[in-house]
Amino acid sequence: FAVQLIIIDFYD
Amino acid sequence: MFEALLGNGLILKKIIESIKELVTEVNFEVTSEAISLQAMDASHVALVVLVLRASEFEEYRCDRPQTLGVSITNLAKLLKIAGNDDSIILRAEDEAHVLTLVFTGKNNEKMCEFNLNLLTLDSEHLGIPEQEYSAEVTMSSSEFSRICRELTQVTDTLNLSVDKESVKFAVSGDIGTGSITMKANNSDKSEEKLILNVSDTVSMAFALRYLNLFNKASSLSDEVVLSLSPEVPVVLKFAFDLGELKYFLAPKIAE
Repeated sequence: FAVQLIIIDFYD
Repeated sequence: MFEALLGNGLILKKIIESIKELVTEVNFEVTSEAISLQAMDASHVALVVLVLRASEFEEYRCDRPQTLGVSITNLAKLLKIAGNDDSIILRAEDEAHVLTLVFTGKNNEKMCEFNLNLLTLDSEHLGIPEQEYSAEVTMSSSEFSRICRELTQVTDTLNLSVDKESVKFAVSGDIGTGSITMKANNSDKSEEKLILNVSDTVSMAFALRYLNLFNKASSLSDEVVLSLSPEVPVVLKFAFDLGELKYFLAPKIAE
């Protein structure tokens, strides 16, 4: 089952 | 004073149509160099980055940098009024409360002028590092759009795998599984051509819903460039004469 990550986990 | 004249107004109509379903209110940054925006969708899964170079406008003036908070929804409504052949002027006084849009017909037969009320929006500018990607795929934007649309019928997640020879679009859903594989080639037919620049094999999963929204920009550019590295957002770049529109999408990971 795939979990959707979010953009702010990567850039801030 | 900020003022930009765009002879080909259709391109601005297409840009706004390409982002309006992702971002509804955005800050446009206007400087003497460019008009730019960076905005995340409401769920923070996708990021839109637009740059329109000042040098590509027929006329461009920006006396001092300014942030213009714009409702994309309302801007899209106004741009619908502009004809496809119209030129468009964007104008704002310093510390503006409105953005003035002027649409002029090809033969100067008709001129429309609207003042769009500006918004004060929180700025949430993210620092996106310049980075080398493991794999870069350059292909026909309409072909990529078609593949995403067709595979959406099977499931909501696209598994994208790239090696030095080919790119594989794979899906797995209740009705079954499948994949489309395209080999790198330098075909004269733009819809077949596929250029790969791969340092490391990469395999990642992405939500098709967002890719389908990004693909609205295929009307802006014949080609799309996908940049992939493990465990970072994929970048879809659509380049055109006036500038470029990039979409970032966070990957899905196996739980």
